[in-house]
Amino acid sequence: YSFFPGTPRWPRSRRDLTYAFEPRNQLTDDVKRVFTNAFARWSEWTPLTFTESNNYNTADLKIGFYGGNHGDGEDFDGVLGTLAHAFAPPRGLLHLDSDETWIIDDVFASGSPSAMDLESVAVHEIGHLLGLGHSSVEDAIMFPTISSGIRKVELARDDVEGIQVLYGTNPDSNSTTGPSFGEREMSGAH
Amino acid sequence: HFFPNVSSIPPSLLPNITAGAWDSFNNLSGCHLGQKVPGISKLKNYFHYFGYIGNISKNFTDDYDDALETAVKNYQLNFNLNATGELDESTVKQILKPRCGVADIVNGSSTMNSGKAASMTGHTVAH
Repeated sequence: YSFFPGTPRWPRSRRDLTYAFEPRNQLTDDVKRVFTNAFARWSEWTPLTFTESNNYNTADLKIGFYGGNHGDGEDFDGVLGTLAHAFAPPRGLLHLDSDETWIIDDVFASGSPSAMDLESVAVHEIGHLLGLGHSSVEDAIMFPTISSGIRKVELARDDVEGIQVLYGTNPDSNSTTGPSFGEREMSGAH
Repeated sequence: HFFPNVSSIPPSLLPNITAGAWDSFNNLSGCHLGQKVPGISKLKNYFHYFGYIGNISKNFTDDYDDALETAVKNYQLNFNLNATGELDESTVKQILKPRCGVADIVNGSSTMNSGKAASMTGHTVAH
């Protein structure tokens, strides 16, 4: 695991974070639910909580789909290439490329070379929102690349160790080690 | 474009979504230090974007120079590939994969593999 320069993180006074979706995207509940699941992957291991807010302007974390030049100096490049990006704390911006073909349910029966699993990318980008950089551990969520048709949503030990350096463990977890790494969900057609 | 599964993607959309943004890098497989090949400048932009080449100049040439070789080596270290500095097939295959737009090396430092290797050889301090 790695951190951004200066190891930015959400302060102790802001551990119950709110998130909201770009209103102009008019996302369906099915799409929003993907992000709810993705946030839960991180809250499972940390004291952080994530609650959806209807107020985009005041939310800690702002999620939106954009194409090409969308005003932050980090243009998207169309199909494939860069899929998404997010900014370190406390900016809280998570942007996804609206030109991609996003699969929100079942990615396993892949017949398209460019369909990307939305939850896999969302879990990765939330890691950046929380302060993690990229990892060289291939199994880790924070590994920078993901192939089309792949679903990779469970945190690896490397991810958990990194995020717990920043925020500590989940006080509500029943065990000292947290959920098992033995039943990881990572599969796909490729 | 959101779809519940792949089979729900309209066939009319499929032919338009098979060409990736970096497919042209396929033509650079086998390139190495000292060569001048059309398309190298675009690859340098790629490495610049992800933090492997510094912000000296963004008017990159098509020369496979020392800066690019170093960038390729660091990339190979970060992605657990043989650190040869050459654009071998496995390196190009990795470069072509879709990825997060956040840089691997921020402000010249990284705690991915390349940063650790540099730290061990005394070139930089990891933290």
